[in-house]
Amino acid sequence: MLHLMSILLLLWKLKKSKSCVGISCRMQECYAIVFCLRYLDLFYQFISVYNTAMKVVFISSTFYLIFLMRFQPPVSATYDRTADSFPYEQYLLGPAAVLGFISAEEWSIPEIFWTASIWLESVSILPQLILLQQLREVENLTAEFVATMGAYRFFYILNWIYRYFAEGYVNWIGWLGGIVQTGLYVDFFYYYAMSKWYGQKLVLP
Amino acid sequence: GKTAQGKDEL
Repeated sequence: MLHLMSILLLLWKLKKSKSCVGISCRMQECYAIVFCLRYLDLFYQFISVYNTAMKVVFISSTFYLIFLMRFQPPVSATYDRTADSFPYEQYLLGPAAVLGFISAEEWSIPEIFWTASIWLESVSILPQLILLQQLREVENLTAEFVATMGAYRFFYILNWIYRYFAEGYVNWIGWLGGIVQTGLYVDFFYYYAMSKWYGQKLVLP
Repeated sequence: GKTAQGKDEL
């Protein structure tokens, strides 16, 4: 739900301000790749109506966000491709593919894709964090969006602890990816929490 | 049966 909320916050922000200054389209592209790799199972496995609906919403809203930022004026006119230039194709996709291949539980296409998607998701926030570090001053809605985008993984960790004790559930790759992902946010969270505590604008060092 | 690890998550 937090993940969904962060997407809705971002959509709302783009529609309201008609600007995507401070938003990394490259992060959304990473997520689009994550979702395409992971949700291939839409075609051959049914888990629940909730699960299917969320997958469809995540994929379609993420592609819509990319479309808005890259191609749909007036938002696309504000997209700064020079600032948002983190080369994830080299730095994230390659390593995620290699890790996906060597850490997959079995060497099948769905399993390798699923594993690669977990590793890629764990670092997908990097283009967004690096963009914000260049700009330093973070708009309120952008700060809420990034905070919820990080918080959802932290709540997964709580759920994993619960499921471990309640059902003996084990998910080593998911756990490791989730810890890396949450770890990357800790620094941002700190500055976000401080800005909220003192009621000031979020400014990154 | 039981879902494989992580496959019932988003």
